[in-house]
Amino acid sequence: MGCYPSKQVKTPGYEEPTVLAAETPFTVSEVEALYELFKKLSSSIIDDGLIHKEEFQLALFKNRNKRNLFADRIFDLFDVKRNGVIEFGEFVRSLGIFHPNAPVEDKIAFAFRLYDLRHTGFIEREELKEMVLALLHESDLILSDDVIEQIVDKTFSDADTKGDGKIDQEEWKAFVLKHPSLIKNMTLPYLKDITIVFPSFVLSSEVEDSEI
Amino acid sequence: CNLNAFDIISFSSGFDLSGLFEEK
Repeated sequence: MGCYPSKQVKTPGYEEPTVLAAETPFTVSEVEALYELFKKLSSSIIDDGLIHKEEFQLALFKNRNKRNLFADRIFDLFDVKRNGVIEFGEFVRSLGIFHPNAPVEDKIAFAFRLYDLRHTGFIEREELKEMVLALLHESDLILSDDVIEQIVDKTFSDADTKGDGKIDQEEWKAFVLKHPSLIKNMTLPYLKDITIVFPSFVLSSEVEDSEI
Repeated sequence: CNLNAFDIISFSSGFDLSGLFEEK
C-alpha cells in the first residue's frame, strides 16, 4: 500500500480500481486497463478527463457529428449523474453491465431503461414505433406505415400480457426470457480481453511520475 | 407479420459499442 503515492493528478470522477472492481465483474487490472481506454476516449476532443457526447460519437462512428437515437440513449444512461459527461466511475460501472459475466437481470433492466425513452417507467407503443422508425431511417429502409403498425401491434400483443397498452418491467423481463436474442446487444465480448487490447502500465507510470 | 420490433431495433449502429475498443 505504501509503495504508491496517492497525490498524483487524477481526472475528476476518478475512482480507485479496487472500489470499481468490487462493484463490477472486472478485476482490478481490467479496471486499470479500462482507465487507459478511458483516458484515450476522454481526451479525443476536449482533454479534460471526461467523455463528452461528441467524443462518444467520434469513437462509435468515427464522426463527432453523427447522431443516433440509440447511441444517444446509451450515452445518457452511462451519464448517471446527468451532467452531460461520462466520468470514469460511470464508465466502468456501465460497461460492467455489458460484461459477458454480468447478471442477466442487470442487462434486462438496462435494456428496459434504454427503451423507456420518456422515462415513464414503461415502454409505450409510441416509443416503440419511434424506435422502429429511427432504425428504418438510419438504414434507409422504407416500410409502409401499415407494416410498421403491424410489427408494433404484434410485438405488443406478445409482450404486453396485461393488455394495458404499455410494457412494464415485469412484462419486459418475461418477454426477454422468452426471446433472449433481445439482449444480445447487452454483451460485449471485447470486455473479456480488455487487458490485452489496452494493457495497463498504471503501476510503473505512476511510480515514475511521482519520482521525477 | 412475425417480425419482432425489438429485434428490428437491435440492428441499429447505435448499439455497436465496438468502436470504443478500437485502437485510437
